[in-house]
Amino acid sequence: EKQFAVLGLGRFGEALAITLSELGCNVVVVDKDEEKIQNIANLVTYAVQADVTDINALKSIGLKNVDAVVVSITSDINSSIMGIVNAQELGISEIYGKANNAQHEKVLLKLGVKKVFSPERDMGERVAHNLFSGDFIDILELDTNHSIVEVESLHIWEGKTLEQLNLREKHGLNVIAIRTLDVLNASPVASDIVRSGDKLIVMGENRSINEINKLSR
Amino acid sequence: EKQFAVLGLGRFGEALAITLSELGCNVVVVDKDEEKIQNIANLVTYAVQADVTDINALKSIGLKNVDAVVVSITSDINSSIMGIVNAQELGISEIYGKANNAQHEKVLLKLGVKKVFSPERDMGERVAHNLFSGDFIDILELDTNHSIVEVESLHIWEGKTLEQLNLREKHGLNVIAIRTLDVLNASPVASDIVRSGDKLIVMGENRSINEINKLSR
Ligand SMILES: Nc1ncnc2c1ncn2[C@@H]1O[C@H](COP(=O)(O)OP(=O)(O)OP(=O)(O)O)[C@@H](O)[C@H]1O
Ligand SMILES: Nc1ncnc2c1ncn2[C@@H]1O[C@H](COP(=O)(O)OP(=O)(O)OP(=O)(O)O)[C@@H](O)[C@H]1O
Repeated sequence: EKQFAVLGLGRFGEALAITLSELGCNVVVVDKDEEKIQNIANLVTYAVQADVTDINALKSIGLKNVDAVVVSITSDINSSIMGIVNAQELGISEIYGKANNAQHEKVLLKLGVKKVFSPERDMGERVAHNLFSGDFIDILELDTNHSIVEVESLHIWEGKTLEQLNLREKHGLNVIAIRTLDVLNASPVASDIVRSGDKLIVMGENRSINEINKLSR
Repeated sequence: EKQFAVLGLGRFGEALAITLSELGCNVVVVDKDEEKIQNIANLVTYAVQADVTDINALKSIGLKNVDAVVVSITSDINSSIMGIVNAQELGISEIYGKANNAQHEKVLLKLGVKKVFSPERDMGERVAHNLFSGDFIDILELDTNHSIVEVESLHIWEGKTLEQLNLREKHGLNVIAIRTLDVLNASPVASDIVRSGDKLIVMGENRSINEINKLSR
């Protein structure tokens, strides 16, 4: 059973610590802000007010016994770096960090951090693509050219069987599931009929998917 | 062709504005910080230093002609709210906002914002699930019980055909694609052989997927 430590209770660190706790993990949190520590104290295993640049404070917390550490401090780059270096000094090898920008990310990777998180930049880019394409559809990218996406069935598809629609021939799309109201049909067959309001989960080239998305609006 | 305005050049707003520009959209950005405006000026259509609480400044920028506005200011909740209210006063109906916390999010939704973004909280929760399950696999959730995920092929699968593996019978998993090195086979057939190092993209119940994930480690 893994033990985690989260250093820095910004919005990312707080959500991470609380969710890990809800999943049943042991979570130690550290922050220099007394009020944040008090507010989270009964939601995690152990909450301690301390400065992450102080290795003795981290040692006395028992950070040595933790399996993985997430350093989620970005406004003070020195604290971010010292937090990571101190965790490494205490023998922790699995360390993650939140980065403030590309340069900070480079430094974290050079320090040997296992993975760097940039939630604001990542979502900014994703939302830009959503606003550009006009929808907030969940897409699973299989590679640079293929994706899996859920599309609203077109009116012209209603009442037809998958065999009649022949999306594979016409659009290069493989229908891998059909959602009718909230019921998922994960083994669609050629004789299945597409109903008004159905959503089709399709796999295919991005170009074909974009084509279908445009038609459905 | 849609016109966008981004108010507030934090990490989220900046990534959003620059990505929209790279996608070929017209983007106006507003921030009270002169330096940020100068640094982004040649990356977007139009960058203006202004205070979003000043409706006349927004009017003189030509915000009335924009189709959608994203207000990405969170440290100053008053600026966030005034930015949204001013955009509405200028007749813009498609407005998005970044929220600092759950309470801020409630207010934005009450104001009629179309969608609220909380990148730090969302990624904090997602990373918690990844750390808990021990991997950072991309998952597409079809509903509360079914997902699509990519798994490493198990050693005991190597050299067998999909028909021999019969994952549908044994594990309730539908193999919808096979990735060999970087080549994607998006139309797998029963006679396809699974090779060492192949990744299988499977669809099925979450319980079955978790089972396979555990076996593959
Ligand atoms: N040296 C330090 N020791 C302990 N805690 C610290 C130290 N420096 C900053 N913190 C804490 O780190 C937390 C995160 O601060 P920061 O301003 O970097 O967050 P942020 O990147 O804006 O977070 P988010 O975007 O996730 O909301 C704060 O609660 C702050 O008190
Ligand atoms: N009234 C205002 N008018 C114009 N710009 C503003 C106003 N208030 C804040 N800003 C700008 O908004 C930007 C975002 O600030 P804020 O501190 O809220 O970001 P943030 O939520 O930490 O951003 P992120 O997490 O996306 O990095 C800053 O560049 C700031 O100059």
